[in-house]
Amino acid sequence: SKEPQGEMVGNSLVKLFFDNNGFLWKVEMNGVSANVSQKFLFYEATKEGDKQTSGAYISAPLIQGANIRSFKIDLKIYDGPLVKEIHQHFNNWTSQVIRIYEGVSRVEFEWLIGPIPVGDRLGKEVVTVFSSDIRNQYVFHTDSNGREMINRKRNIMKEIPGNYYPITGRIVLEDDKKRMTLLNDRAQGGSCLGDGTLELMLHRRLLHDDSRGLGEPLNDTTVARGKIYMILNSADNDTATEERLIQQELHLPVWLFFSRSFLNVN
Amino acid sequence: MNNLNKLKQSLGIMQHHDAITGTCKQHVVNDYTRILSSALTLAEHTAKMALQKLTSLKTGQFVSCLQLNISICEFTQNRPNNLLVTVYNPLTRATKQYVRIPVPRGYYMVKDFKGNAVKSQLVPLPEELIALKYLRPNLTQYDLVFEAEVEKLGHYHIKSTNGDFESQNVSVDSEMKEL
Repeated sequence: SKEPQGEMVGNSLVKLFFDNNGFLWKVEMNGVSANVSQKFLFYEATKEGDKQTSGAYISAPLIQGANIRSFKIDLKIYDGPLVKEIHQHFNNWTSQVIRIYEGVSRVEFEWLIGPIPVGDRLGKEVVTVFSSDIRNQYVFHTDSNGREMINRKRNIMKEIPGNYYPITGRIVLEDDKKRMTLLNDRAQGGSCLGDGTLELMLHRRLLHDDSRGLGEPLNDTTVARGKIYMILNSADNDTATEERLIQQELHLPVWLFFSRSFLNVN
Repeated sequence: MNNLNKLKQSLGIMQHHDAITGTCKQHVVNDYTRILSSALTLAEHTAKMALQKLTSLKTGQFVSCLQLNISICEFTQNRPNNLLVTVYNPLTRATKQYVRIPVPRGYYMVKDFKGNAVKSQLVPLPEELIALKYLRPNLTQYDLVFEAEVEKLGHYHIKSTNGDFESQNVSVDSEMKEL
């Protein structure tokens, strides 16, 4: 119940609060304040020989769920008039830059993951989980190919993957007061596995073929880098329209061309 | 149009769920990447030809860095001076977006097409990204950030300067605090 000590990084529209271990614990924007924390976890793939291994087609994590891997993170804060960045170093294969731009009411999380270590001979599926104090009562919403939103209900299926849905544009949860939206920059799997939490799967490295026809393991030895955008809003105003326009902007960014400057460019 | 047809064809191929989900052998994924990147390069050439129609430059003098998302741009990595950034907005409405251009450490002055100075800020890249030498073999360890306001097509001038210009027109360094 006591508020953690730590750092606040903010601009005119958004305030982010970090505890002394370097983790995000509260976000304030659009007149809303919510306890929001974020973690990187991974699911261990089932071993070869078990009933069904994880692979290119199948995600079959062990029932007990994700492992927690980071307890304290190094934090570097870069402050400036246009953009404030918080560089977080979780471990030697997981890092992230949290970014807020002046005049933009959303938070950008640029994650960098990999190469995923498999020295323990276990494939891993890396996810990030945003936990909040929003009581969404098992209901969350995912987009359908960036168009209409579909209501989803948690725990229709018992297993973790059974609660996963395709997230091509955004995943949302809300209660009668607050709404938390995550927009992603590529098609990913995502879910809401706990009350007030949103989860997106970011990277996978699996060591066994899942016998669904591919004939080789999804042994992705590379690094993956991408962005998740978070918008915290009150639940009462019509934010869905605004989110849809922002989603278009994120998926159709401006295209830059460089050249030498020359006379009478105008 | 020939080049654009190539891009259309490759996007047609990308409709296959294997291209989207990666449910295919590694060499097939590599081939999807090859198809898409060669089509993008061709389409890029068409875009440059269009820009050439608007300017007195030749197509070869326009560069579009397709790896800006990992802060790689050969054109700007060597202290860009007298640089023109042409900004194309694919949306059907005017937009204001922050752009990030990989640059070496230094001082820069950004001006919009009316010649007004635009606020800019120099932000260091994350150490973890710089450490990926095999991914980013180039020099730049900073991004120059400024907000571009574009209707359909806009342009900004970037000049490298030596810091003792009028301070509010020169890029601001980010202040670092380590916890």
